[in-house]
Amino acid sequence: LPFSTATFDYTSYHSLDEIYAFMDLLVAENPNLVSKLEIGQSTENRPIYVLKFSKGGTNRPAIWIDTGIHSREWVTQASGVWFAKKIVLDHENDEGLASILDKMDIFLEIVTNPDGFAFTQAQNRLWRKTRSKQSGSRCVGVDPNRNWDAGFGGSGASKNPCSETYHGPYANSEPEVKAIVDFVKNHGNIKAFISIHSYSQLLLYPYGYTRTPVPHQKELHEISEKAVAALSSLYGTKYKYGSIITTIYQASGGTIDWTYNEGIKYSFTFELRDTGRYGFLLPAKFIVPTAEETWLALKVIMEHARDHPY
Amino acid sequence: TETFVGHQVLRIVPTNDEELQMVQELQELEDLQLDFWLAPRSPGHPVDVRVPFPSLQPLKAHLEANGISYSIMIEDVQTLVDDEQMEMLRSHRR
Repeated sequence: LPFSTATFDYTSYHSLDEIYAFMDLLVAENPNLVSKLEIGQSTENRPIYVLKFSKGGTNRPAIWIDTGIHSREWVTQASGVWFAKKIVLDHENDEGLASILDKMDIFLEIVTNPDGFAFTQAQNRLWRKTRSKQSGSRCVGVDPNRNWDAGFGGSGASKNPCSETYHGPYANSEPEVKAIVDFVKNHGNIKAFISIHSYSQLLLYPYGYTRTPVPHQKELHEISEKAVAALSSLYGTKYKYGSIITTIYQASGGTIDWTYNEGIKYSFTFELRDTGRYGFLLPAKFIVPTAEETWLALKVIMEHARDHPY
Repeated sequence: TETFVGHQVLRIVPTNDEELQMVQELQELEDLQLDFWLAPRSPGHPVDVRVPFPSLQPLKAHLEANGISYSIMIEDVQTLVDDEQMEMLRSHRR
């Protein structure tokens, strides 16, 4: 294991233990900025951690970012690690980030589905779901992006436990989902929520479960346009953007539909790179470029949230 | 550890609603154990699906019989998994 986050290898994929050790190092090195919260435990009793980046204050407006809810999307967890270090590196020198942190806290959940992630490392590299057992079924796991209480069980989710889009027995049945739901509700002041997936190069906003446009569609669309332009400016990566249902397909029980309905206006979800050659086996040399370009888009969203309090 | 020897990832691009419907129906065929990496969206948009070795011939025959074009995006998934594993080990040694 590395002795510091300066020597941590950001150009490589890492195990769950290594990522958790990285978090501890980051907290130890930056006690006045970074803290680690345990927001719950997974089905297999692994701790679920969130990094909090804060310059102080109580219950300040906050930005939430999560990566790795679909465990095989390794470039997302790896990007989350890079984002964490980037925040530490830039929190004083980068005017935009500094001013965000002057007003808001940032919460970053790097491994949203730790059981699934551990399973991808040990048993099945292409595992996507959680690892909960389903009564009466030989199949394991729930799609944690169909398990939220927003059109739960509707079209665009499967009732078949063997399906990759199985919605689970009831909303929030997965502790990985419930942990975030509880955290968001208890916090009560989260103003932007960004959930990061891979791989089809999209920036999406609600809704996924209904064709009814969200009341803030125009604003969310304009933010998306700016964020995608910023992202593309670095390496020319092409992104599409729009609401989930109009840009990809109907999907019920999704994360950001719930957060939007919970009152978090700036709810977005990314689908990071792949160019369509490697899928979930994106070579490690793409981690840093992917994270770098995504960070530019994240900053656009975060700065908008900073400048448009509600 | 589950291996993916002989698994391929096919890229299918449905060109019209009829083809899209046929590709969507593949999602329901559990026997084939298909793993949709990019689910069907709309005509013109790619669908990436990991196909276990025993399902390759039946699936390809089905697609060809219905005139649905496809290409092989990943020839052998296990090769990429092995490459990734090697890269991680190399990085650790470094």
